[in-house]
Amino acid sequence: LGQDLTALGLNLNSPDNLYPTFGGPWADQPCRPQDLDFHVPPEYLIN
Amino acid sequence: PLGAVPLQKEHQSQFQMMESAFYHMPQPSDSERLRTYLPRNQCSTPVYYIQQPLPQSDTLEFYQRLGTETLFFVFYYMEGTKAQFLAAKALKKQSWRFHTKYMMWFQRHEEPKTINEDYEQGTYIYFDYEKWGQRKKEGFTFEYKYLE
Amino acid sequence: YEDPPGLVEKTDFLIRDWISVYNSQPTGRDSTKAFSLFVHQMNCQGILKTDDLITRFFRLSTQLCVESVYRNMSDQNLTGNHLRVKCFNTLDAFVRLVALLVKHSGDSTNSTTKIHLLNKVLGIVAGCLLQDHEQRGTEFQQFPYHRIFIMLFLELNVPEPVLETINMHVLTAYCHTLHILRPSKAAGFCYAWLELVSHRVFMGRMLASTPQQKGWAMYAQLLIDLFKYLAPFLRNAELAKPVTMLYKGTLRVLLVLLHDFPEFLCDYHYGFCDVIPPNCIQMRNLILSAFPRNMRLPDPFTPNLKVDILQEIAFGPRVLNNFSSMITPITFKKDLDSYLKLRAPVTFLSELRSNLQVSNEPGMRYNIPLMNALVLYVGTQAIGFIRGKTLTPNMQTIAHSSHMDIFQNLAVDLDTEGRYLFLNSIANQLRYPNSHTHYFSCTLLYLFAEANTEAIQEQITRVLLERLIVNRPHPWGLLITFIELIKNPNYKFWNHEFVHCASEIEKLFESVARSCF
Repeated sequence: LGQDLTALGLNLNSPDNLYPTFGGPWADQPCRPQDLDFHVPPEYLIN
Repeated sequence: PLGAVPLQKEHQSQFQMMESAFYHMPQPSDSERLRTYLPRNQCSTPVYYIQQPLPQSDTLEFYQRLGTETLFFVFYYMEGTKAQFLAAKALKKQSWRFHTKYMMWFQRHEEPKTINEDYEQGTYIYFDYEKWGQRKKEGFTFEYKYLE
Repeated sequence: YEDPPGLVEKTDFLIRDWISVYNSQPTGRDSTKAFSLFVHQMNCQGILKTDDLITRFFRLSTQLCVESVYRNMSDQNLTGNHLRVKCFNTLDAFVRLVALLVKHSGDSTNSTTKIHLLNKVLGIVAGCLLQDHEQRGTEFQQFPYHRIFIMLFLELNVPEPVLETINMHVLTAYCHTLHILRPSKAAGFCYAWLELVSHRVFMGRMLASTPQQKGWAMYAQLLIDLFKYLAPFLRNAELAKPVTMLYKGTLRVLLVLLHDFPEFLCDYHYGFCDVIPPNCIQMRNLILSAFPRNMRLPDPFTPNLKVDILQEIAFGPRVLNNFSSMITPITFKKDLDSYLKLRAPVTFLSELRSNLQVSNEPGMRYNIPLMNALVLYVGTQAIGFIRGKTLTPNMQTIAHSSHMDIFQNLAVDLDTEGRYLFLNSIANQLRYPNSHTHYFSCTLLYLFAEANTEAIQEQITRVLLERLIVNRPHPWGLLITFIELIKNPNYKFWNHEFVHCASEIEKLFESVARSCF
């Protein structure tokens, strides 16, 4: 009967595109804000 | 009517290679820039914790509801990410201002004694990321050119 | 052939030096200053003197970096994040060097040298991977190569003017490299490969931000590479864990495509259905369920839904691949065209099956892409023919034509396996409201109504049913066809014995029927 495709960790009812936060083929949840590279002002790269 | 088809020799050797790779699956952090403190890796939390990201957790409104210390934690430990960007915006909404020379956040503590187009001088609160706490700074001169 | 004496040592020294310089910078800071000093050093060492030396330098430095990763991975004291961070420090430094060399090679307006260098490096890393894959066998590790490819891609996709101008070349170079490294060529790299192909930045660049959908055909080719690799493993229903992992990963990627880029799936489903095994019902349904985002699908369960009067039915779907050229050999195509036009030579029908059959191996007897192309070609010719008489396709106008002769001949003359594939070729056209969906829906129902044996009717029912009982999604055209079949008394569906052949089957039909009424 195949898989329950709603249980693969993708929010299929999201009004926004999924790809910008797609966690990858093995991830069972989308990327969180702390996972996503972001071009912050260089001053923020405190390191 | 198609039924199963026995794997050819070529497929069997492919399967062996795939199987050994299966035991060395890519980690989430392999696809991300190096994160000094919190690499992107699944940390399995107890099932009674919420496993999915909280709804709307990638919005400024959500970050504005976080505590100030949490925002500073996100800012300093999730460098270069969208989370840091959102935390910075939320801090600014709470009238914190980022000083690019000291790379620290300041907040006015009272009406400054001196204000002109280059700087303002007065008593500030700043967040000390080494001692991890807010401190008062008397008579500090905040030069606008260092305001992010 | 042998490297010039001393080159390995020179390369080793230079690469180590660069890695320590890179890691002494605060990460994220641009290492351009250190880079110009380093290029000067490379020059002094004579590395940049000839194209051949540059090639050797990149091969040797790739091998040195990969070797250091293998050493780290064999170091028992290095585990988890420590291991990865240590490896990243080496690999990311090498990547940054390559990215800076690509960005700054030639002058800023001359993209050719940049792209030439990028293709060279990607080719070298791919070559090292394939050689490593070959030599190490099951000891092969995808990790270092995965890191090099993805970090270089991310470095070359930061929003910088010099990179934006060469972005299409970067994407093309990556697609070529990923095609060279497709899973059937490097099975030990297949998981990293799918991770690269479905990385959010790669997907976004290939399918969203590149203008005029210029990345779509290349992306479709990569998915076809994946389906071709999976096909033999998916043919056998019980999947081993490594296959299940890759299969579920593929489903996730297709779900993202279905949600974000349905038009992409609409355009390329033809090629996908040629390589997806026919028993891969749900994955195929997922692809066939895509419909243009600006289209509103009428609820298939709407009572008395009149499909014929939907305005979308009048328009054909966009067809990108040249399926008519896939009908070979040329003599067969000539006879086909002649029969369609003149209903001659009459022998064409009796020879039809032999043109489609390629072996006597059960389960492998027929040329599936040829079958699909033939069905689609005859169907589209039929639509044009009917329209040419200023009629519209419906149960009456599709009958008694050379096109329907061919379909009815295939239904009668093929064996069970062949007819299953033939009916699948038709069912693969049952998608969102368009002229193909409508024509092939009518054709399937017509074949059911005119069948001269119940076996054909049973097989048509099976082909539809197996697509309906799997988990969602289900293509719109499939639903409206099945609903018509069980609702319209002309087909006497409920009178057939096979409908009542087992209680659970009967219950299933009734539950579908209930959801229809």
